[in-house]
Formats: sequence, structure tokens, C-alpha cells
Amino acid sequence: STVLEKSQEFFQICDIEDKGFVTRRDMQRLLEELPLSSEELENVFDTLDTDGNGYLTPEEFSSGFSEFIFGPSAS
Amino acid sequence: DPNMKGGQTSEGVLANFFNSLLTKKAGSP
Repeated sequence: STVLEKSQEFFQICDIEDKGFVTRRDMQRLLEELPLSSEELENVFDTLDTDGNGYLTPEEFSSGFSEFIFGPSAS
Repeated sequence: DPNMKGGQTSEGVLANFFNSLLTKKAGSP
């Protein structure tokens, strides 16, 4: 599947209530599912939340995912 | 990558996160 499809899939894992955005609290819920610490999840959230408004949009999420796939130069 | 260990870059943290998601997807039905 495409990068966009994957990123949407992952977004939905984080946005379990299907709100259309992901909050810090949603992120902390992943503590049980992923082998990451609370601090790391905070860090991920801050990195993805480029405008710093406290909400991760699908766009912010997929741009972070593209950076992971293609490297930071791809934007 | 040895540079990823210890003080993690934001890139490293993202890589960790997405890798975990990929693993989770692969590991669960």
C-alpha cells in the first residue's frame, strides 16, 4: 500500500475515537500498545505537532510519516 | 545506528514510533 494509506492507517490507530485529530491523551493511550515510554510518546507528539496547537491532524501525521520514510529533506 | 542510542533525536523518536506501529500492525491480526 502507499505511504499515504499507511499513514492514514496509523493515524486511525492513534485516533481511536475517530475524532479526526489526535491529542496528547490519545498518544498516552498507546503506552499499553507500543513499547515506548510516556516521555517518548510526548516527544513524538511534540515532533509531529508542528504548529504546536495540541492537536495532530492527519496532515501533520502524514508529513511526519513521510519524513520517517523518505528522510527530513522530503516535504 | 549507534547515534540513535542515548540522547534521541526527534527523528530517532519518530522512527522508533513508526517502527513500533509497523511491528504492531504486522504482529496483530
